[in-house]
Amino acid sequence: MNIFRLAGDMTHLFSVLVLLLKIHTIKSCAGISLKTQELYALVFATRYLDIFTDYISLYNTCMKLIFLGSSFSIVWYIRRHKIVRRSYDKEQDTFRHHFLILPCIILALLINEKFTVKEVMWTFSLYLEAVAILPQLVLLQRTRNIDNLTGQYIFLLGAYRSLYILNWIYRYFTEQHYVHWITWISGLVQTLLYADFFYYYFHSWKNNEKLQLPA
Amino acid sequence: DNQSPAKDEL
Repeated sequence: MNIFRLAGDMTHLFSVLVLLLKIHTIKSCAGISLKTQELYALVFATRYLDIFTDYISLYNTCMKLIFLGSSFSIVWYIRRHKIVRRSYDKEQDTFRHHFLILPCIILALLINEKFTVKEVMWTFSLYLEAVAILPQLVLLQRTRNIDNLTGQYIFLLGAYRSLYILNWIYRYFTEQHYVHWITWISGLVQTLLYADFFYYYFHSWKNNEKLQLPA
Repeated sequence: DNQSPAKDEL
């Protein structure tokens, strides 16, 4: 495993921890999109089907279990926890996330490396992950005041995606036959979605101002 | 080879 991949996994892990920290200690999910969290739970559930069939490493299995466990517990917190659910901004979080799922299913059925149930599900999870952040970004645009933890959560997610691209570039030059168009293109699309957010994040950081996105 | 390298990623 190269340094970019490890750093990518760690920023991904930290992003989830920051979010859980916010929800668990402050008992608030203000500014967090339930739609995006539900999509992530679906992404992990469909991607990690191989957890029982293919053993890669202890690291791999542990991380998969952490991402599955954390994503479903975040959804549980926002939907069911009696204090946390009160802070959920239902009126603002209106993105029709179900409409993202069907195109991803169709695309996965049409464009995949192998037409098997596991492979199509895996490909579906890549396509869905690419667009899963959209409800969160839309909610962010509507929320006038973005708190620090929410800003850091999205920044860490974007950092994770960027580091994975560096990881692919590194692997392309160091490993033989390492060409994965589906992973790369969906990963690139996903990272580009963060470009706008990054711009305003660094801008507010540089000027030492509170993060605010233009309406 | 049915285990493509990308599958070792998360």
